[in-house]
Amino acid sequence: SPSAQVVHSAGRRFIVSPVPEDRLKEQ
Amino acid sequence: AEDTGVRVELAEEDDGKKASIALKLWVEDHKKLKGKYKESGAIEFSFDLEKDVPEVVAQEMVESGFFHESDVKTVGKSIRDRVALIKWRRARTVSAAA
Repeated sequence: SPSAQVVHSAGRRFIVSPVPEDRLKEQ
Repeated sequence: AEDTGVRVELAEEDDGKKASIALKLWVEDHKKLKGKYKESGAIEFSFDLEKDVPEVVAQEMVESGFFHESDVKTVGKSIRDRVALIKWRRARTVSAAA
């Protein structure tokens, strides 16, 4: 799925993507 | 680093030279967060190792709606721990090369 993006007013871009597959198993 | 329930890792290879590095942050243990955490994905962002301050980036994440204000310290600490490790590794690589 396309990753969502949020750009903060200070200019930093936050890109949301699925948690890395191999880390999900650790949860 | 203390397990805060929030994981921060490199999102790219660290060549030891670039000032800004891509980091990826995600929640591994929702129970450790005070506020309700709605985002289940990983949040990727760029961090300037010389200029940026972990707690400021954490506040930006709160203001961007990723976390509740009550978790800004936890998020800030998780970023600080990872940044400290990156800087430590860089210093160790430089001293090894010297």
